[in-house]
Amino acid sequence: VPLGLGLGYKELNCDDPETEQAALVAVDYINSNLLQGYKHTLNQIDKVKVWSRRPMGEVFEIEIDTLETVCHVLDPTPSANCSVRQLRQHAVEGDCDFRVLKQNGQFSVLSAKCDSSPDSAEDVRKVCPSCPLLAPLNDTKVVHAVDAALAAFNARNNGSYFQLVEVSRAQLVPLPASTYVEFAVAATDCVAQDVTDPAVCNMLAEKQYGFCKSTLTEKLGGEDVAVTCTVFPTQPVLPQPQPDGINIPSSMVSSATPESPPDAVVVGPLV
Amino acid sequence: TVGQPGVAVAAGPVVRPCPGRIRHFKI
Repeated sequence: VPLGLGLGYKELNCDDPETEQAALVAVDYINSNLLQGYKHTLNQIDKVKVWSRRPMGEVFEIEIDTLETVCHVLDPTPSANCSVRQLRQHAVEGDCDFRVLKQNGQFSVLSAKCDSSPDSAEDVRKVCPSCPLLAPLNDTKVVHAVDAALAAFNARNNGSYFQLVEVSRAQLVPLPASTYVEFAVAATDCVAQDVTDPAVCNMLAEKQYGFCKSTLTEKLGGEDVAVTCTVFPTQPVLPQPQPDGINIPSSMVSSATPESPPDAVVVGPLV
Repeated sequence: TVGQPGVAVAAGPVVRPCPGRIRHFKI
């Protein structure tokens, strides 16, 4: 639609290469500024309007749908290499409104607003009647499973004591009765084997994060804990550019998005 | 739609520019 119809904007095709460029910049922005949870990937462009901007440039007002990937935001893996969380694993989508400026051929984010929500239980049941649904992160079984997994990891760890950063997702499995959890950890200034009071341990100035997956299986008279953690390389903290009027803490963000990530170290599985 | 004899007339639904394609699956 040409300019000059009284609306002040033009409508591009949602699959237009220029629209896709703006959408990909928006998704990169999401992944660079998420402080918790998982990286997202573009799923669909819902709407786009392009406004002329004086004295120069264009503003893309764009609505996009995203999907959660399996990569935690602290994982330095480029989001292009992260697979999408499947419906059977209880997928999560994001709905976002962005304003992206294109000036001198360069895109930059002016504003962003996103909400994320898990797929409905009914939809998960349609594709997999027996698949476990996402559980509340403050569920007592979830909290216990994370505590047990972290203790098991630190007990076998000869280096730094790792403390919990966040519980990222959890599922209660009915058969065999078990709790599956995923959580982020960070290295502290304590030595794992020497810790008596974890409360006195402090995260290192040069942050070193890890991401753990664990299953706690209930047994007669006890429980089994299996945990695998990937420890990411330390990353220097760099300031992040922010759009006008938005102030997002960046201390964790910069460590999650290096230009060329070194290899991570997988520790585990530990049983 | 009135067409001239021998002149092809576009048929079928109008292509909507938005929303765009789904890359993975729709929730």
